[in-house]
Amino acid sequence: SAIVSQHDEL
Amino acid sequence: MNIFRFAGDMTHLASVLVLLLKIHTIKSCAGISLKTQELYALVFATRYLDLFTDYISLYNTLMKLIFLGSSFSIVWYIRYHKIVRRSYDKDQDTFRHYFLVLPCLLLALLINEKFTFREVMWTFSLYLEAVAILPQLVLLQRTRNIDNLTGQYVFLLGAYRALYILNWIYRYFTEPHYVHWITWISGLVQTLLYADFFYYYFQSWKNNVKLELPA
Repeated sequence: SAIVSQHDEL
Repeated sequence: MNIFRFAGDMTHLASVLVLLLKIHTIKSCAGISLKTQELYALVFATRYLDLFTDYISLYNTLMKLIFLGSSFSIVWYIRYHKIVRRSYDKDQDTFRHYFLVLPCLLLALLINEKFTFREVMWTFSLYLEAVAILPQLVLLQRTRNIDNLTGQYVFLLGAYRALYILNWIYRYFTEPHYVHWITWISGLVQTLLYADFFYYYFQSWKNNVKLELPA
């Protein structure tokens, strides 16, 4: 989902 | 992970190491804004709430721990280390935290991708990171004498942000459905704040003179 792919960054 | 993202993370890591090197070996935090460092500690504490609940990769977990640990230890050094704290420019570092924290919190409550505690905190950390450098930039402008390590620290932080923008452009064209307006806009604002500093940094580098920001 959008939220997960966003949270793979630091 | 693409090369821009990796280079961005490494530049970020290098900035932290430069700052720790200055504090740990020279035992000085002259020219460093405690306000900015405290804001960064708050940024990482609110962003990495997923540290123990969502596993992404070993790299991701390690980097989160490094950024959390380094930001809190830098704050500790400046506030409590008996030698380091003497070099802190307390009278010059007068920016008020709540002036940045409150608007960011309000904005995160109003504009977010999902109204949950973790997502609002994550969004708050993005907004706060965007402006957390301001006390440091104000202090640089007030300090007539910017030493090399402080200049490099701020330069590396700015470079890290610029590389993240390249990372987002790359991901936008290579990954399906990769659209993150909140991250991009706050990241762009953050990078633009460095524009003025970059200009004078390159001028001083080109002309081989000491870095000094105009008042």
